[in-house]
Amino acid sequence: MAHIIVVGNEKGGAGKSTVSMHVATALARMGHKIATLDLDLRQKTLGRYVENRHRYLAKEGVELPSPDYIDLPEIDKSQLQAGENPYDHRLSAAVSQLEAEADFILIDCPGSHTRLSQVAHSLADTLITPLNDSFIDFDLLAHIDNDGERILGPSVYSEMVWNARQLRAQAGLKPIDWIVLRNRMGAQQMVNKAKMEKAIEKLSKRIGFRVAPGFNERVIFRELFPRGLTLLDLKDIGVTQLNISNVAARQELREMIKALNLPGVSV
Amino acid sequence: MAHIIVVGNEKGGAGKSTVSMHVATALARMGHKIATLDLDLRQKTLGRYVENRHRYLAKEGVELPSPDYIDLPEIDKSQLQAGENPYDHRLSAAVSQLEAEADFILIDCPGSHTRLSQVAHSLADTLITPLNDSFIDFDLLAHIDNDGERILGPSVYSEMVWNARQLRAQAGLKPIDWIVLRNRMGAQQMVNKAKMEKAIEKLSKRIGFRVAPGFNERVIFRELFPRGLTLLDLKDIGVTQLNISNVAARQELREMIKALNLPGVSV
Ligand SMILES: Nc1ncnc2c1ncn2[C@@H]1O[C@H](COP(=O)(O)OP(=O)(O)OP(=O)(O)O)[C@@H](O)[C@H]1O
Ligand SMILES: Nc1ncnc2c1ncn2[C@@H]1O[C@H](COP(=O)(O)OP(=O)(O)OP(=O)(O)O)[C@@H](O)[C@H]1O
Ligand SMILES: [Mg+2]
Ligand SMILES: [Mg+2]
Repeated sequence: MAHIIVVGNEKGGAGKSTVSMHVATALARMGHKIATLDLDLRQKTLGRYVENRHRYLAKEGVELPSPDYIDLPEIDKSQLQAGENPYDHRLSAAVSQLEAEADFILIDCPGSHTRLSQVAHSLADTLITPLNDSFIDFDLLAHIDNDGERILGPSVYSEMVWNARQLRAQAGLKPIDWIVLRNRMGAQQMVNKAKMEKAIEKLSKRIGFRVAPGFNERVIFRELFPRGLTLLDLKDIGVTQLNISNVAARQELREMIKALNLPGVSV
Repeated sequence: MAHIIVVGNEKGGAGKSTVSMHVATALARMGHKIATLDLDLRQKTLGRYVENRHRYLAKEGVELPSPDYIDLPEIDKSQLQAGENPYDHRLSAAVSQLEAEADFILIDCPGSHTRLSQVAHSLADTLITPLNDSFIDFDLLAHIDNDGERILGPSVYSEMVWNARQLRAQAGLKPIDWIVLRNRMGAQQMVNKAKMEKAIEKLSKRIGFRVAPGFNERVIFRELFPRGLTLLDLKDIGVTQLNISNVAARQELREMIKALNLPGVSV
């Protein structure tokens, strides 16, 4: 049975696809068998990232460990049971196709509320939720008062996760290990950063998630997309000198992978 | 007839709601009558931003110029013409309600592809598209080669804008003034930043948009969300000393508003 990692957050632009590609590539480079799915069927940022990787490596004649990727299989209406949702069928068909071979299946979710995303969350053994260091992003987890201190109540995304947890409990599945990851953090200590840290800490106790060490705002996390590479691949394509920010980025990625506590993975 | 400003980008997290609130508040503070709509009916980031503003100002007993905001009116199925899409009806009902009073109607779109967003784009006199300084965001405007230099072809969002432009031309409406805005730019000169600048410049000539001066990555653009304020409001709530970054942010916002060339607005 493959371990299923879902990367989700209904808030747009939190860093889901970026985190997906970095986690998947890290696991592939460690020798784990990792397959990926992209549930944003129109944007397909993760699919495009992997596609760019294959195109670039083929052009350069270089082989690098890479995550597998498949599109959701198309299905014929006749294959559906009575009343079955076609998206549910496509997702479960993809997962059972990958399950046999893979150690891990990583599923990247869209930045909106869709049926596919809801079903994926109920399949999650591990759920990673990246979050910009901003109360605009926090607002989808919980509503907070004018001072950014008192939590007023859960918001739409944490309610969706709650529902997914209920479904798993009813089906007798083990609980979701939910990990929130602060992303694009500023380098300096700021009032906003300290307030966000406190608010996330408080919320983690109320709604039950772990907080993993996050990523700072670093160009290296975004500039390699056209070649489908991550900072882990740089030395294999001949970049010998890493600048300070890239060394720090590598450290952040290592710490994050460690915090995920994935079965069989030692960093 | 109110001038309709649509803030759109199918890519999540580009800065649509942030730009919406800052443009709307700037226009309100200049004395223009501005009404806003939020087409992300679930997240409602812009709606929440305006709500936070009203709650904070009421609590502090302060009056500040503020944009109007209404939810899309609920409609009864009996009000629909045969075959009419309920969302089209709700949006046109909202626009005609606001049209009489407002100089400007600003519509914030969700970070996904929805019917409401498509219809809103066809209503746009001005379309503002914020974009993270990243080829991941650029990928929804156009596909680019591995080096981040050669444009391979248009992508899903620019095709949607193209369709909206066709609809307007067929209806004899004036063309959309499409403005792309780089957002969350890093302070230092980087290779990625220069490449993005060149790629956007090239694309603007191919698909016909103007490039406005954008925003840097600044905490002040996000930390005032819980109070519903923008940096323009700071001196009215007693903040007399603006730091360097806040002064620069004010300048960026002024330059951006100027570049929009809105009728009757002089900055
Ligand atoms: N740590 C980081 N440092 C710098 N840029 C980042 C970082 N993480 C993400 N980005 C950039 O932020 C933007 C949003 O990231 P990404 O597209 O991965 O988010 P997402 O949650 O998948 O978005 P969507 O909701 O559209 O699916 C992209 O332009 C990406 O390049
Ligand atoms: N110039 C900026 N400097 C710093 N942070 C910013 C800036 N612009 C936007 N942000 C932050 O980036 C994140 C995304 O911005 P925002 O929510 O406005 O984007 P959006 O396009 O409306 O997202 P969605 O696709 O979810 O509607 C938020 O956390 C916001 O606080
Ligand atoms: Mg994504
Ligand atoms: Mg928004």
